[in-house]
Amino acid sequence: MFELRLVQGSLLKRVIDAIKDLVNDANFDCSSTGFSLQAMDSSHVALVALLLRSEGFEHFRCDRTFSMGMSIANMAKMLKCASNDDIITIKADDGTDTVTFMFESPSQDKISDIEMKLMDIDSDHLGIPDAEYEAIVRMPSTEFGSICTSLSTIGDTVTIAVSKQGVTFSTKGDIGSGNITCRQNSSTEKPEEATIIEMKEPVVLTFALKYITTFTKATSLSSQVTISLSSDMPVVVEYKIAEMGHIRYYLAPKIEE
Amino acid sequence: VPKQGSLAAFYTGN
Repeated sequence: MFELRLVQGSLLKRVIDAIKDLVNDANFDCSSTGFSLQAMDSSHVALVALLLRSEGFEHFRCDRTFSMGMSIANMAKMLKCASNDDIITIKADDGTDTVTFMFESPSQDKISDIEMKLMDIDSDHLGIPDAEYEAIVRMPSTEFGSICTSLSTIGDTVTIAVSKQGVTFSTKGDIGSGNITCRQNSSTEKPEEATIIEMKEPVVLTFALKYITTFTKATSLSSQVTISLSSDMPVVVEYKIAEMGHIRYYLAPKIEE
Repeated sequence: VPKQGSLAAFYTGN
């Protein structure tokens, strides 16, 4: 028996919106710790890891650890039946091949029951060790999103360079080139508007903008984004989900041949 | 032209 209840149902809609352009099908892992997922895109270049801790739910029951294979596109379709202020309950029983979503309006005058078929999905779980990063940039998520959108109109890749001067995002394309530098700015009274750079070593890495801009679909989940970089290592782009957990994206860098 | 790396080259499967 698995049952979880999330009063802030729009959060689940936003989580699925943040994954659906990257991953087609995924196994959701259910355990007493919470509801989590690790999935790679079809080209095995990028990975998304989601954690929603059990404490963040109004009700969370999971009698035994198991995985539910779901089509993310179908899940997004089902969640379209929920209004943004609906309370969402997800239920699954042992041995069944369906999952039930229940959407309740806040005034309890409308209840929708939606059943979705589960899938068998073969997925490779990658072991990602905890690592120390050479540079960690924290900045407003909307700022990061608009930088990626702007640069992707010029080029296909973004080079992220962290130095004492700040973090520079640059691109080059057929029509020209561009670079945007954000300096450390921790003096702001609003912490969500701060840009903070922790740097042990200067880092310069190049990534495919196609993937990075897909990651920024998670912007609505968090006011700040954390970008962790080390030379010749995948970047980690993390959006914290308040009180619940996080969504982390990993992307392998472009390598000079 | 730089080549796209794959994640499996950095992280091991389990």
